[in-house]
Amino acid sequence: ILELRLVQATLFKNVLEAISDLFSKANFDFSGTGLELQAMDTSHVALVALLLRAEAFNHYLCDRDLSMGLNLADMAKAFRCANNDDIITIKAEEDWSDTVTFTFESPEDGEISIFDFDFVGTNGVPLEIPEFPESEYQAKVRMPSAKFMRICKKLSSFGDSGDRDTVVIISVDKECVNFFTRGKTGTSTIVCRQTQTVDKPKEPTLIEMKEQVSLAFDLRYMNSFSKGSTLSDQVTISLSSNLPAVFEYKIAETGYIRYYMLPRIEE
Amino acid sequence: TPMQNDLEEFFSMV
Repeated sequence: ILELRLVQATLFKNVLEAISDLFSKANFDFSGTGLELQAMDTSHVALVALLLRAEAFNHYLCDRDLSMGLNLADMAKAFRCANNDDIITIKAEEDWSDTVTFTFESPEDGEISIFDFDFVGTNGVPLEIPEFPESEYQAKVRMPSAKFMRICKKLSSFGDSGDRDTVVIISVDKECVNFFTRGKTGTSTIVCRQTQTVDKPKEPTLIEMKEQVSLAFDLRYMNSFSKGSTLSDQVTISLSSNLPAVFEYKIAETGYIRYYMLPRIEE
Repeated sequence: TPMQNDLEEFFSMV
């Protein structure tokens, strides 16, 4: 049997907001350890991997591994109906019928909303996403997630509006990370220097560079990843010319959300 | 599985 409870819907609402516009379907794998979710976008440019350990839930019971594919657009719609302080229960019954039930209960007025989602295919087992040692990456940038979101917004407002193919070039050079994009009649560069101030120790921008690196990405994807800021105060961007870039948000000791993105090969 | 194949292809694309 699978039975999970979260006393505040916020965490799950934020997770869905952070993935549902880019990924249409995800593989949800529940095991004794927790929930692992993976999804790839239809153009196979981006991949998302989420881990929420059992400790992230107020109640977690999963006595048999269960894997289910779920439609994220439908789930996001349902979760938009949930208030932040609603109690969420996730249940799948003993007979493993291909349905999972999400219940939202308002602690104030006792109103209960029940949503059943049919499985939409599944991988059957969690996908094996390779983990690469830190040494494989040429540069690593850690910054406040709100700052990263602000940068993405600025770049998007300057880049050709309506052009889905706006490219952002991320370059790391010594103690600077540059974000560059081209608009219709000009270019825009945002330079972030390494900072670590005494008065704001929790909001540093840290740059670790082994080699200079400069990679092009789809701005649309990066902009969408920046929604992970609701889940964590910090984002870590790992860059390599030989591997997909990783944008990682750690979720308060209980897991993470990692977005992987292929760089664009410029003609 | 097809998904695992897609994933392996993804990591070999760079």
